[in-house]
Amino acid sequence: VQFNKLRLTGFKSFVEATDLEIGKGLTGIIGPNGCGKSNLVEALRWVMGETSAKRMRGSGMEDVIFNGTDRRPARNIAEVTLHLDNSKREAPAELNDSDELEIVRRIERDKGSSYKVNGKNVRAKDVQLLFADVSIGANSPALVSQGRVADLINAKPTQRRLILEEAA
Amino acid sequence: VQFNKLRLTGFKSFVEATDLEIGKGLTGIIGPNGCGKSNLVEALRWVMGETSAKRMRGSGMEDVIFNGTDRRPARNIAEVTLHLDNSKREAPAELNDSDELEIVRRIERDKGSSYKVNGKNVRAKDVQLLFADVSIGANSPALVSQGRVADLINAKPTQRRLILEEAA
Amino acid sequence: ARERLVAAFDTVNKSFGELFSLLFGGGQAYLELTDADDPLNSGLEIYAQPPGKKCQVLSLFSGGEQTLTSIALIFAMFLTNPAPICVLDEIDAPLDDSNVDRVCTLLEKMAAEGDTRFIVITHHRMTMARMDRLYGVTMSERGVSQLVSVDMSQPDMFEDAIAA
Amino acid sequence: ARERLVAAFDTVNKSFGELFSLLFGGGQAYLELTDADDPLNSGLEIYAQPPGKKCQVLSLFSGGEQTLTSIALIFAMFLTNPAPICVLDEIDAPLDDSNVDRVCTLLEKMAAEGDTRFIVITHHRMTMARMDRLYGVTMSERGVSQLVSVDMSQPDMFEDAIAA
Ligand SMILES: Nc1ncnc2c1ncn2[C@@H]1O[C@H](COP(=O)(O)OP(=O)(O)OP(=O)(O)O)[C@@H](O)[C@H]1O
Ligand SMILES: Nc1ncnc2c1ncn2[C@@H]1O[C@H](COP(=O)(O)OP(=O)(O)OP(=O)(O)O)[C@@H](O)[C@H]1O
Ligand SMILES: [Mg+2]
Ligand SMILES: [Mg+2]
Repeated sequence: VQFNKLRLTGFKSFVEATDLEIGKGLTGIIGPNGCGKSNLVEALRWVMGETSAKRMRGSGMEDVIFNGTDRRPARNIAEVTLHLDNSKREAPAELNDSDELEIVRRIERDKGSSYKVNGKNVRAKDVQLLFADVSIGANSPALVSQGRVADLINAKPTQRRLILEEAA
Repeated sequence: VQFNKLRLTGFKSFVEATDLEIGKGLTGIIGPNGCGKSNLVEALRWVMGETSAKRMRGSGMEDVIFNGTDRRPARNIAEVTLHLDNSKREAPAELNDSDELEIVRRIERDKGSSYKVNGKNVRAKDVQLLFADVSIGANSPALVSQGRVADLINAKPTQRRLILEEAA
Repeated sequence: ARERLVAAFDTVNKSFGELFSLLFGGGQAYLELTDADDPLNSGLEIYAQPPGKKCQVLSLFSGGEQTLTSIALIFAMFLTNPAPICVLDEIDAPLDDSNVDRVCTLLEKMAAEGDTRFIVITHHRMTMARMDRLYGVTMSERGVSQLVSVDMSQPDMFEDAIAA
Repeated sequence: ARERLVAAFDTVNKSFGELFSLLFGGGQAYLELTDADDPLNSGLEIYAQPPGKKCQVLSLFSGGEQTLTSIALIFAMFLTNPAPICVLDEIDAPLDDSNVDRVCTLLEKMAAEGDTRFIVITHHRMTMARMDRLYGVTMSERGVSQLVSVDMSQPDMFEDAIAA
């Protein structure tokens, strides 16, 4: 599969619908401290099925929902959509009948998260399996969060072997 | 007191006697990755009575002794000397009879550390008290190690109150 | 000990708030003792609000914002009871250029107003240019560190010469 | 599962050694399973030796050396089983200019040789200049993030405009 586009709506500081086009090769993201760069990385991890609120730097998963500024009220819903090119048909059988895959994760205050793939409701497990099949996922070593680049070498030896197994 | 000069001999990568003159205002230290900048900070903490090998990034305190390169043999002794200006006579009574204070810490393989102030043998405790009296010390929040700047805000609330007490 | 702690708390709290809005160009921050009746056993909470944002948990702050908040608190504690020396090892690494500038301006002010000597380790060219003097550490012999004094007007000469 | 792990170990170990000496301009590094007879329950140890230095415990490495070693291992694992996307959030923060250059060269090589798409977050002007395209995140309305495309030939325009 190829990752084509990420759309955030009401996710952390991205209150208005915002599209990140992901092209071939190297895409750089720049901007001042606190402007929202790392929030984009978290949106990508989140749509791929992240279950830990701590990895979203919050105390509960609802911390990903836009919580307002001095001029705008908080929102109640956060949604992230990931557009994949599936023309090589690498997805699991039940999701593999089209060239494009559109994965949506949505969370509503007091109602929890829900997932959709190409408009069909699916479970978190289905989304996690989809990504595991194409060697990526919310916990992949290929997603290096800020300040965590040395985590791999500082981890305990058995932890490192587990990461190697996942990468195998 | 004023900090005037730090001399390292056989301490980590500073195998030859090296002097760092500490002038008024802002002294910058630059250099490529792995050249020894953070080792200088550790030498300063160490001579002020640091007791934890972990804070010296080693597994034992002897890891501060120069352990050789592909061309030079390892050493058996590491020594750091700190030159202070004591013209305001702020040191504890038994050490307060001269304008200059020269604190030396030395470690020898299999023999442990020893301290001297102006040539007289003293205990680690005496050195730690000397620095506590002038509001500095191996654990002072004024010594910010690499990557640890956010430690203070990430510490537990009671830990933070302890740091405040020490700074009081 | 109790009075000393409470007095220190008040001073640190005041200067933390001032330094925070200086470094962030606005906003506010304050400290709170979790148990004001028993300060000696209490915890110390930190509340901070960057300009225009809601007051939030520190973990939601960005890497650069956490660094700036921490610098404000370290300096606030330090100003209450100034130490003869302050050492900062690459505190500017997560900062963007305009925040590097603000931190350097604050350092210059503190160095000018007090007797404290500062040792600042950095890879940032902007920070290098704001120092009173520069030392370079080289390993021209691999594995062996040496200290050389660097001509302030040409830090590039040093970086290029040793990075090769 | 056992054969798969052992096969992955061999491939990762080989490319870890190669990437390490590429990034350090020499030296060597290798992995070891603490219990080769029972790989599925074993630990994974890392041994590394920068050029001209003795082989030593990773904790004695400097901040920049640990980052480079970690990048070599992450990419070694990643090359064994390439993912469609790789995201790197300010991995260049602790690096000096010549190491930033080496990491960028490696990134360009990996992007050219495979199908993986890379997202690289950075404050380093050198890294910005090596990207195929640049997006800027601004908060022109405080607390609200927006994404804009940035003219590669003028990243300074962007940085200055938004940092104000
Ligand atoms: N639920 C939320 N609602 C609104 N804003 C949020 C929410 N969660 C986080 N934020 C905002 O996002 C900001 C942090 O963004 P982020 O960590 O992405 O910054 P960054 O661009 O990575 O900065 P740096 O360069 O310092 O790492 C915080 O200042 C916070 O105000
Ligand atoms: N006991 C020792 N004997 C010899 N060399 C040592 C010893 N302990 C540490 N070193 C060397 O010191 C180096 C690390 O130095 P240091 O951490 O000061 O680098 P640095 O200049 O701070 O780099 P960076 O910019 O990456 O933070 C290691 O590469 C290691 O080889
Ligand atoms: Mg960030
Ligand atoms: Mg260092």
